[in-house]
Amino acid sequence: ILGGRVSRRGAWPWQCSLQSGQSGHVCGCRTLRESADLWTVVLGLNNLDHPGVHRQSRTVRSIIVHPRYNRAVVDYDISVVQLDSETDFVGPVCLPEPGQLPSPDSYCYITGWGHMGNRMPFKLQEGEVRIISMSQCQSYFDMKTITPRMLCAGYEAGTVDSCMGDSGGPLVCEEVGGRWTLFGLTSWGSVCFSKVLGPGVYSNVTHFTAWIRQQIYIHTYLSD
Amino acid sequence: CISTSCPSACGGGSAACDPRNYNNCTHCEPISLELCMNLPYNQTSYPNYLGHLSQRESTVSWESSLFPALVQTGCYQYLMFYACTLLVPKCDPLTLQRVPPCRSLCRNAKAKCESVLGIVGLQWPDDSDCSQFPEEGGNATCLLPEAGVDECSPSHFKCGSGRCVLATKRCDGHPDCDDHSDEDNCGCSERALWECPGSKVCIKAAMICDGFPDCPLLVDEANCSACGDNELPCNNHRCVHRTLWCDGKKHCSDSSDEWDCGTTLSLSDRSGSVLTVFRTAAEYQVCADEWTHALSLLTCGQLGLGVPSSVSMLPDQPGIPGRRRWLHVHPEWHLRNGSALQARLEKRSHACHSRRRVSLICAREECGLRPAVGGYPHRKKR
Repeated sequence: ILGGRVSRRGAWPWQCSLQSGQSGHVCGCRTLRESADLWTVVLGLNNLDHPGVHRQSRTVRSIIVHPRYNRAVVDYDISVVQLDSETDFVGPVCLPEPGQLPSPDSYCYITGWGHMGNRMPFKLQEGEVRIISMSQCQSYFDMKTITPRMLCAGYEAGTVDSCMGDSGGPLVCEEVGGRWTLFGLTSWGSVCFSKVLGPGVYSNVTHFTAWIRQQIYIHTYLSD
Repeated sequence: CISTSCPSACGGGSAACDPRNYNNCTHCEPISLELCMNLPYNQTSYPNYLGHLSQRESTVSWESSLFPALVQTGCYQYLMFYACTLLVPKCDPLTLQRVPPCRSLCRNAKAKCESVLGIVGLQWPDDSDCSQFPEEGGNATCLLPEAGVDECSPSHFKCGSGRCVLATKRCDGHPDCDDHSDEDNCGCSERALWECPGSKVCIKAAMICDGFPDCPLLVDEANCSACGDNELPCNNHRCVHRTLWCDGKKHCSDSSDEWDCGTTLSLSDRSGSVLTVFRTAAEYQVCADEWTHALSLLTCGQLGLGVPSSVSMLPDQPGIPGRRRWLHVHPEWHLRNGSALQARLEKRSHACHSRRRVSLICAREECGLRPAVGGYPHRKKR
């Protein structure tokens, strides 16, 4: 996260770190087309270097990549990852109701252990970003098409933004009553540690709520 | 060795890769990186000259998006060719060795394009120091672009003027080529695409009747199946007998026969939600005989509504028109682990003895709450 700050321990109970082999934290990411056994999901974490007592790791039972995922234009950029068993330390985030979208110019949070522009952090970073309308967002990216499966957030100067290693991580907004809802998954953007301006682009979770619920239902309750 | 298991002596079979039994596992592999599928060679070997250990790593590397964007600036005619000699170096099938680009090719690319990167605050990839590559004409073979080598990659569209622009810019409504040729001939048929009736949207033929609506009026998913009277269409338009619909087992290859028939909790009166199950396109009540708390837990969990907060057995409402349809708890329901509630209920010839139906209220799982950690409440904006 560029332009963010260290988050308090336990502040984002739904955040996880996807790790593969000796390389440790790879990202909350989704280059998950590979086989499930390559990945370990680590939860209840704040400091990658000092995991603490709440750290829990799980192997992955299955990875369901969206059948329409398109790497060339980074569309339908979402996967559902089924863990091999339940965990106690994850506080679930709310999924948006169908049609529920964050309003442009409202403020939300992104979190992750990705690149900070000058180094990779150990402690979970958080950054406050502003939701940007689709039309305004398209004006930043003439190289790509902003589709309805995408959501834009950040600032024109890219002062607070997600970066390499944050992908797949959450963009959450606070609702009435203090509930936090997952509206975005870090997906792509301009090269975040360059002077290229522009916001970050996130998978628009609202577009996929029904698909997510279907995958959870199928993989939990339907006998094969 | 790069992979986790080494072919013993690089031949048949494979042994666990042990640092002590170092085998020189260098081998050639076909190029699969889409960006470099139009090179004058088709075998490569890893690690490449950017430190990537596999084509998979190259695919998601930032160089594989940096170079195609840089090619659009037209800073050097053979930049894409040079980038591919770094990303997927040529592998000589006889010696199994990598063939590097010549030093002059590296120098030309760097001299003409490094300043363009500087404008946007990026550095030239530091793995590609030109002094590591041999001079052409020396005794080490090296690569130079032959006549006719393609300046654009398969991920580009070639403008009439010869420039390369990313394929995603073709017919996107913005002229990107200096001669605007990327916005010519943008009709669907001219691009071998299918035009959505009633709109200008073009989609690939493969998207028609694939279960995902793409056209504005969803017409690409209409009239895609011809099911019999006693069949219902799956989301991917296959046909499944209606008696198999919503029975808790997947029959459609995309499982859609089990999607929208979740056990519906419908609010029927003040006391809570009468449990009704949708099966073979009809609604059933659940007889309260043999109902257990475990089934209440399963029902609320299956609906994603958390845990049951109260369960009651309501007397059937007399005088409601139409015959009551009942489902009963299957005697061996507890043996069917991992399956949905529907698969644990069954129809029986007789009605419900107690004439009582199940009603329950689920307490929605707490979601989206952040603990006030560290002893101080979540900071409120002032």
